[in-house]
Amino acid sequence: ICSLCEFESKL
Amino acid sequence: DDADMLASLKRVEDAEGRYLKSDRNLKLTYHSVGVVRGILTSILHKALHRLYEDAGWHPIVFFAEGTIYVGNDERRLEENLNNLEEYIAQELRSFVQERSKYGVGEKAVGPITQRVIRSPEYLYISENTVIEFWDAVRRQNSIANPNVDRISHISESEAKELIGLYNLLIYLTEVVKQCNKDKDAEEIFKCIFRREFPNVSEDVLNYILSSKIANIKPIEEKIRIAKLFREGLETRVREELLDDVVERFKRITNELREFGEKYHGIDYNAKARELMNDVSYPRFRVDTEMWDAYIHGKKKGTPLCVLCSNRATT
Repeated sequence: ICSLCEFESKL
Repeated sequence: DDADMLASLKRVEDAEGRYLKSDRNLKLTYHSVGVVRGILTSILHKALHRLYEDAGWHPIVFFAEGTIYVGNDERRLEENLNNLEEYIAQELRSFVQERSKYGVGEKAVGPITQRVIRSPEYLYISENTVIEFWDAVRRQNSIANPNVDRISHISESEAKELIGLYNLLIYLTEVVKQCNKDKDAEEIFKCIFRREFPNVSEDVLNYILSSKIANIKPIEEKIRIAKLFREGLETRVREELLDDVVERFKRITNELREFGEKYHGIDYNAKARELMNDVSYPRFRVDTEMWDAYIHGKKKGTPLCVLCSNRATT
């Protein structure tokens, strides 16, 4: 999982 | 005529090089972004709207992947596009701050047996996330009703109270550890801790600072340190006592917040730089290569665009 998708999932 | 022209634009790119017939000084331009993500895509759109509007361009036609603007000052727009990273970072920052009204702090909490601060980037955002963090800690079973083995000389309920207190100290120790890279933070922590717990032994403070408080310590040691802490607290029933300690821990954490954010906060600019790869606009030039079909690194099958199902060629 890329860092942006990880960030997105936490948001 | 202008309305017909605008309504007939099928894609944002169709706006390139056009102007309004009613006023030839008013040109059209656009931005577009990759639409693969969810909320980050909408944050990107908002950041770009703000950037274009600050340069005097007004959004006039909206598509899922981008927006067409009308305006005339190309030089100002070009200058403003140099600040794209800042615009995106600012939009991310305000979104997360705004969002922190709705339980972001809770997401920072991990169970006592693992990383007790699972997502430190969500702890130090605001006063409110700190409060949510400690309220969520307070609700954990390891605090409210921990499992305790039979311990000689003390009742089960006293053991629960002491282990609950000890577990709270574990969370505080981790908070302090995360802020402590700064010597200033250590001094500040000492002052606030003494202020909030004037009758607690200095030894407890030293245990926290030397990170000697952890879940893996033997039960006798946990009980010993918890008793030491308990002695310095006004005697109360368990629930009230835990609530009171948590309130004080909230105040301590809030005063350390700036240090925690410095080392463990969200790097908005790094995220903005990554997101910039999803943005395109007419004057944004990247090196591209045209292929008969996109095959580099592909082992088998025909690679199709997931959005439009065409063969990728760029």
